[in-house]
Amino acid sequence: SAKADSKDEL
Amino acid sequence: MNIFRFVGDMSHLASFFLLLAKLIYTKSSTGVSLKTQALYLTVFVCRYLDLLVAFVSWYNELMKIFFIAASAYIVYVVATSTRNSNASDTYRVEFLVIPALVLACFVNETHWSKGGWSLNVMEILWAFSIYLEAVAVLPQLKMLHQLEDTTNITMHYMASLGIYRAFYLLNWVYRLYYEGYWHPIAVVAGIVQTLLYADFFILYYQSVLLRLPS
Repeated sequence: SAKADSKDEL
Repeated sequence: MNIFRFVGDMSHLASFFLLLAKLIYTKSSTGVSLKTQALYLTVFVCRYLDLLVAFVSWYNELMKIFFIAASAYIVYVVATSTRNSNASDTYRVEFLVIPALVLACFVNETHWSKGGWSLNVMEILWAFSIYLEAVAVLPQLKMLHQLEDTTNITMHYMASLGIYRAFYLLNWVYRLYYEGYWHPIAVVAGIVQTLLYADFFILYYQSVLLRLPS
């Protein structure tokens, strides 16, 4: 999955 | 989402409402650093570019949109304030922006072997936003130290930002332990950012809490 997907914080 | 992350986010959200309340009800932007607010707007725009490509949750989407919109509005209000007496907003922000950008170019989470060109540029901007957020409060801190008549609401605004940072640290400890979640760039920058607030909390304790009527 794209790396951006793992950034789930604000 | 764990309770630490949620409390941190709510404290962050509260900081926006405190600042908006100060600007709207006192009709004055005295004591509010335009530079810090412009840096925060830059931080949110650079970090939340993933709004366009990655959907995490409605909670995340709405919070991101609110943070961008609210900080843009705050920048607009402070920048156009006619009674603005922010001569003490003298921090040299190029000393923050340029090192953050250079660092982001070298220390980031890009994977050039995977993902497209645009995703990797987003990773550099993400790292830049993390580094910039860590130091974005410095112009505001400098103003607080210089101004005598800092209103309590500005101090409460800063305190809620500090609480937001502290709870994010607890959130990362929790997530590392229970989920193995670990973004070293965010954690190291987050520790630096939280330490900067330690300086503020000493000021807060002396100038606000000690003045509260008993």
